[in-house]
Amino acid sequence: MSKIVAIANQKGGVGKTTTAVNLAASLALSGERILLLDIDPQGNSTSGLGISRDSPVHTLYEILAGNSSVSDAILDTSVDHLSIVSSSIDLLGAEIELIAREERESILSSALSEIRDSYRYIFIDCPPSLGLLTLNALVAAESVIVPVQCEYYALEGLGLLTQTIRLIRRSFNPGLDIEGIVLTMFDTRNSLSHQVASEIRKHFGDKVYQTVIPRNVALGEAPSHGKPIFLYDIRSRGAESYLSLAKEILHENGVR
Amino acid sequence: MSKIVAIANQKGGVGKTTTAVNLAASLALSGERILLLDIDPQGNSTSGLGISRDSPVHTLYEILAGNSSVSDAILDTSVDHLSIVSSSIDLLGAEIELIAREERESILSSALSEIRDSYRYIFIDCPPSLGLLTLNALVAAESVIVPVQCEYYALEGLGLLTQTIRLIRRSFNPGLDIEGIVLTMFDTRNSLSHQVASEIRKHFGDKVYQTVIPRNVALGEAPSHGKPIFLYDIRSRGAESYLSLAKEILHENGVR
Ligand SMILES: Nc1ncnc2c1ncn2[C@@H]1O[C@H](COP(=O)(O)OP(=O)(O)OP(=O)(O)O)[C@@H](O)[C@H]1O
Ligand SMILES: Nc1ncnc2c1ncn2[C@@H]1O[C@H](COP(=O)(O)OP(=O)(O)OP(=O)(O)O)[C@@H](O)[C@H]1O
Ligand SMILES: [Mg+2]
Ligand SMILES: [Mg+2]
Repeated sequence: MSKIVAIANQKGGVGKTTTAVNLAASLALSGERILLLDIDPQGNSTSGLGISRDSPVHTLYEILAGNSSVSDAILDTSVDHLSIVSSSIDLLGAEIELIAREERESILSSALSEIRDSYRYIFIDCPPSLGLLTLNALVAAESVIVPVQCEYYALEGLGLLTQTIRLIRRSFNPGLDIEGIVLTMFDTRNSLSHQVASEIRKHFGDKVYQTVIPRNVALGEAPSHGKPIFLYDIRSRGAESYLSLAKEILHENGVR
Repeated sequence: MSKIVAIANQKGGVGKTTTAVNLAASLALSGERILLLDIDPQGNSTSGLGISRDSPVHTLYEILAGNSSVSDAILDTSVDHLSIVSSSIDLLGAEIELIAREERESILSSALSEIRDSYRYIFIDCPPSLGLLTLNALVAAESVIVPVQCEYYALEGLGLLTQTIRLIRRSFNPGLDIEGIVLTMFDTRNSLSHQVASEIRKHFGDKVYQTVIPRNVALGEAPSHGKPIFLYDIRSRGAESYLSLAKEILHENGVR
């Protein structure tokens, strides 16, 4: 039993990478085999897990270009049961290169078929756009986790994202659904956070996770050490909230 | 005397739109005629200035598609001397549509030639990517203002951006230079902010503005009222810091 989940939102800086790294690592803690794909040319998930961008391995670029299989590109991380396929700067050119290809939106989906049953969850950290890289992730995925910062512009962007998901469900991937919406960077002292959170719960009901990720300095510090939050500071509210989110997701998908 | 300045950084959520809206509005306060172009499909600058996305006007999309001149698409805002060319959802498809065009990277630059001398500054708010929309902005611009959040991932992304600017200078726009780097969302209580800020000043020296934009709740609240910060809360630290940034930029470019 395996599930491919995209972590996507075209609004920038809402916590996609922070959620991808810390959720994947927290699920790996429970003994599940987890794979994280970094399809963002910025490569923040790759460096957030301490993988150097200069290592001479195959990356997601080679997979999309057809020069490598997924299994040849898989790397171990400092977390047991968590593996990664790293990003590379070449992904910047991939969007233009993919345009001319046949079935350009399902290249990633086909590449993943060889390994999908070896992992309980495969997460895909997406760039802040709705271009061909994110499109490939949404076609390969069964569902989408949408991190949303509790701010006005992030709220405004949700309509565009749900519209795009509906479009992809109709044309390319009939099973695609929202796995859940994660409220991030929630600041209890700030009324804007409360207003935006209640607005999102009003529209999306129980699609919104109970777990809310608070604004927490340790979550901003951990990436500079190349570690997920529970290896950097297990006592932080950031570590607690992502462990609680992992439990909530395991519970919803029926823990074995 | 007029200057076209792109506001760009492929890292998401670093304060591009907040800087575009509030700097443009602050400069307009000093009596200069200012034009803001919103080339981001998200359209946050457009809504941040209270322009409804459903208004039946020409947008940046029609300009890039060749169906409208820039002057036909210019709208007034609630701020004297500040005009805007709004974004539209159609820009999402523009990147793919532009690929096949001749001189696809200089479509915006040619379109702007008819109006450039009517404004003291023309700012372009860019999406969080280095695709054809941002490329068009960087080819049309004489310089780039780079907002950088004082966080690790934002620092990591600066190398990629400066490399891209160098590439564009060599191939398309020999005059392109960094106008300045703006440190944003600076939290004095947080040592990460201080570390990242000193790292950036070490690398970029006096390209970094003296004015540092603090993390300030009012800057997050103002967009939901469709107002720049000084119309929403003139006494806020956010308003003070963007007015000070405007003064610094006027001073550097020799106020008339
Ligand atoms: N809950 C949190 N508390 C404090 N800081 C956070 C939190 N979540 C994320 N951050 C920080 O905020 C910034 C933005 O988060 P992140 O990079 O994960 O967003 P993203 O959506 O992946 O951005 P992009 O759109 O560029 O891919 C990062 O510097 C990160 O360290
Ligand atoms: N100095 C600040 N203090 C507090 N909040 C801020 C500040 N600057 C920006 N914000 C808020 O942080 C969020 C990100 O800022 P903004 O949208 O301007 O960044 P951006 O770089 O334009 O994002 P994108 O990459 O999606 O275009 C917004 O919700 C904004 O209101
Ligand atoms: Mg990211
Ligand atoms: Mg923006």
